[in-house]
Amino acid sequence: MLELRLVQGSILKKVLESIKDLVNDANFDFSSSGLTLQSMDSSHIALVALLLKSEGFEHYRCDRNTSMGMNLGNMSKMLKCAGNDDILTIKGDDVSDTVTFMFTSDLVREIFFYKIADFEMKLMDIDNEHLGIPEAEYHAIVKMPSAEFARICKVLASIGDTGDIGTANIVLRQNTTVDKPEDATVIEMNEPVSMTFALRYMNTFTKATPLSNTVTISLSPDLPVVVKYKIAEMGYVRFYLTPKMEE
Amino acid sequence: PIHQQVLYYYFLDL
Repeated sequence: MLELRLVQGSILKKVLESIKDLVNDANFDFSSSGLTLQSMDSSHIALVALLLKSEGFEHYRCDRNTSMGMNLGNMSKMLKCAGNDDILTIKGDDVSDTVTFMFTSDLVREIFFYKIADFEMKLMDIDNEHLGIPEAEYHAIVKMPSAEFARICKVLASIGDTGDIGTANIVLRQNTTVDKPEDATVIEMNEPVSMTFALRYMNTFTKATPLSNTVTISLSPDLPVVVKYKIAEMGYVRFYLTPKMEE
Repeated sequence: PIHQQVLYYYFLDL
């Protein structure tokens, strides 16, 4: 028996929008501690790791560990039928090969649900590779407004990486003299680090911008970059991308 | 030439 209720159903919609362009199919792993997903893109140079902790759900029942393979494109289509203020319920069981998404509006919740919609989606068998990602010390960790990071990636990608139309340099300095803490840019640097990444992937990661006001970028020369979007009270979406290196 | 390692190179395949 699996039953999860998320009052802010829009969170799962945003999560799907942030990962569906990177990964087509993925296993959602449910345990008593929460919902996790780990999947690589088809070229195996980028990885997404999702955590939604059980405490973040209004109701969370997972009798035994379950893995559900879902097509993220189809799941996104179903979740798009939910209003942004809808409560989302996910139901599954051990015997059927489907998962049910139920959307209920919260207009007059104490009395009755104004609208109930449910969608049943077929599950699929996915041979998911799982990578062990060790905790690491990073040379530099940058915490900055997520919208600003998205803007920078978009601008750089539009100029292109061939040098045909010229070059672009963007310097971001630490800035903590801001009214709101989420507007700050904080750079923790243990050692200088210089790395090159495929902007196409970085731009895909920024689809997670609606999930969080801030983004954390962790860099070490020997490791894939980690681009982390914290989901308040619930967990995170983390993206990993391997660097481009000179032969 | 510029090359890009796959993730297995950095992380343990469980």
